Amino acid sequence: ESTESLENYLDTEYFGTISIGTPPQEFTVIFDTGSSNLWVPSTYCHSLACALHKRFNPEDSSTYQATSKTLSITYGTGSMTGILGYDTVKVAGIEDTNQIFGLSKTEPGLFFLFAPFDGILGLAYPSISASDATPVFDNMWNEGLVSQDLFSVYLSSDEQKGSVVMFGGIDSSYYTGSLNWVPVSHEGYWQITMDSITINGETIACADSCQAVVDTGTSLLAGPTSAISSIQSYIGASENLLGEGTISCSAIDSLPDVVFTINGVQYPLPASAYILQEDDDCISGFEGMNLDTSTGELWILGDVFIRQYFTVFDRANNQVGFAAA
Amino acid sequence: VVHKVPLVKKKSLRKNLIEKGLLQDYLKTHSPNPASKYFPKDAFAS
Repeated sequence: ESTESLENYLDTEYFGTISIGTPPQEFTVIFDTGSSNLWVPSTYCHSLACALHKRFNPEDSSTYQATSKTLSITYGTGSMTGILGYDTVKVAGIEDTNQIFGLSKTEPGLFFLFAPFDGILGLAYPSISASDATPVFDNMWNEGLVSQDLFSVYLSSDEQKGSVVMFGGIDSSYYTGSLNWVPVSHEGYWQITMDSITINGETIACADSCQAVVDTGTSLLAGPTSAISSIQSYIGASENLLGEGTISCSAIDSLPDVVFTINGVQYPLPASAYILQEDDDCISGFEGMNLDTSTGELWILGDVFIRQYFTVFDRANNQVGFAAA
Repeated sequence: VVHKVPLVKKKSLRKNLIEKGLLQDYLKTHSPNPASKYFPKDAFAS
């Protein structure tokens, strides 16, 4: 029995609103390029966590179609179980009809109780979708609801506004210079090949190239524990009791860029981007992760990276585009 | 035509748990691992 769930969204800060059903029922969701399912809590769920969130009531929707299929998604140490149904999903004015989605029946543990979101809208490839459910963007494209088979993300540092997910196009007002394209190396997550990670010209990780996942559903910049330890040490971050890498805020003015080279192009991340300032405290934007690296090193380019680089997720050509935000 | 969904920045779950004094208890029994979101290693074969 799981006791906690959804631990990967512990630090997530960016949320959008969608609606499901007729008349529409609104939900706050994470637009997550690191997963592929859409799910929201439902009135079938009697977990305490569900009671404190908005719940989809299929009986209140005239367009809902039930199925007998079940859904189970494991996130970290816990899981969500539920059933699959079809209904109209409205996203950014797009009316996505016959969209399959998960209605959660159980969300175990206390963890989700305090989550600032109701559900998750996955934007990765269908190959990693649980129960083979068609992802929202695939359905949009299949129904001819978007003019281009791509979407893009701009994340603002502004506390209140400016961040946006754009479906079906690219708005050049969100970036400077030109977009640099990187082929997707494996069509599951938005996975690409990274050449190296350097500080002051010295390679500190990913020496012989490595894989990286571009994930709006991960807040920080995650990499192998040993490599992250080296970076934390280099920038003077030390772990506190809450597992965060605390660092002096004054270091923002003196620390060097961490440079990610991808497909031959350098993407510098300045200290002002990888040191996260809240009130008088500062923490490192890097975090370690334990993963079997027998197939090679893996990095997660989360919101810390995406805030600096406007990102295009191009399904038509299976490539990711980056430009300075 | 570009369809835009505005995103709002809200207090994270971690901050909510810190404010309620629950994060340390959680961390006593769990070690959050960002890798656990992702499927087994064969998903990363390039």
